[in-house]
Amino acid sequence: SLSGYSYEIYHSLEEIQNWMYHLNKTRSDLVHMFCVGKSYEGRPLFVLKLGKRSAGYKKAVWIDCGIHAREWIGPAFCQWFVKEALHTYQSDPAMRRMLNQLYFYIMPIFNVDGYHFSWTHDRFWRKTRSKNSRFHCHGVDANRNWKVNWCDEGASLHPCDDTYCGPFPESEPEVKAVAHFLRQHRKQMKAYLSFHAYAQMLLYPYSYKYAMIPNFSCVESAAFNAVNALQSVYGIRYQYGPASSTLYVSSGSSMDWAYKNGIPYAFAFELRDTGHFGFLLPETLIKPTCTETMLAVKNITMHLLKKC
Amino acid sequence: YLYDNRYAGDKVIRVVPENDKEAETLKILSQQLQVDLWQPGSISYISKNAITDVRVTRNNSQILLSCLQQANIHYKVLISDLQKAVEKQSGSRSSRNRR
Repeated sequence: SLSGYSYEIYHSLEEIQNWMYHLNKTRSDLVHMFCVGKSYEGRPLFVLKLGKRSAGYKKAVWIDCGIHAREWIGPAFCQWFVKEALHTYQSDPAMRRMLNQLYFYIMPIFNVDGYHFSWTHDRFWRKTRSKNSRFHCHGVDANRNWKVNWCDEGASLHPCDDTYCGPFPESEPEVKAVAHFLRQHRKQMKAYLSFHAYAQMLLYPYSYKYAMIPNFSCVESAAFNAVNALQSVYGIRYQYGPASSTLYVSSGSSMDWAYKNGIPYAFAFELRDTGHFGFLLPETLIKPTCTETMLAVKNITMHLLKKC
Repeated sequence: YLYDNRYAGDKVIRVVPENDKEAETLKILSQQLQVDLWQPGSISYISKNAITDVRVTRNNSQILLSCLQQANIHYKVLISDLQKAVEKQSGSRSSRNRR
């Protein structure tokens, strides 16, 4: 039962999908599960639509986790967000307002094949699991495969490299499926949030060039307030800023694509830590990491509901 | 053991190159020893002052560390035995598995 499901441990793909099925069945008042496509190895790509059902038109926020398989804290946060939303909808006015006025499309695991592989074969696998016809290497970096400055600086054309951009843009079925969904719902989307690890950063466009986005002041203030809200919980400092100058230049990223596709607020979170544990963030740190990140995401969402 | 104990003896090592020469040395070593780069995202990003975390196999870690010492490049061992860290991360699971 859901009550036995722990949000303070890492779960396998199968456990997370069962969790989604259960919510879809038991919390149909606020949750609707659907599939946006199939992965390279044929697994379903599930998304939870979270929010008070409304006959009227509602804006939406897209949240994805697990683009890179080894970054397990990402899927843990996506589950945490859903848990918090369902548990506090009645008691928290802010959460009630968020779910009444917006839909949240939550994709707990974007790279389902890679995540499964990181549980069963290689804990530090990053990419998808597509096969390359000419090389013995598997996988494409799903965050270099989007149709925005594809395979330019910060991506590799070599199939064995960790930042391999793929044979062509949206070559990966997972990327193609999500890009198709977001294109279809582009008018509805107010924000795109993608969760990665590790570096403790809140990044916004551009990744592929050193330039200022047109709505910089609104996005910057949302990021500033979000990292301060995050820090208020346990004092953890997150850097924030344009990805190109805060982290490094990279092309073909989902965040840049979402922004270019018309979503005015696009962010990428690099969750804890800064390297002491790296990808092996202990389960004991899931709760503090997700608690502080929850505040940041609520802060961004409330920013969306105001006029900037 | 999880993952058939494949990470026994692997290490995660942090280097922050202090100048371009150190960065170039680290790039070459990373290529030759086929390290798994944890950060930054790819070898092309290794540069002066860039925090660089590499996962290296047991055998290659001795080569890497002695090369860094010879080149007088400062480093820090973040994780000295990766297998133990993997087992520890999901303590509850491995004990669950054992149960």
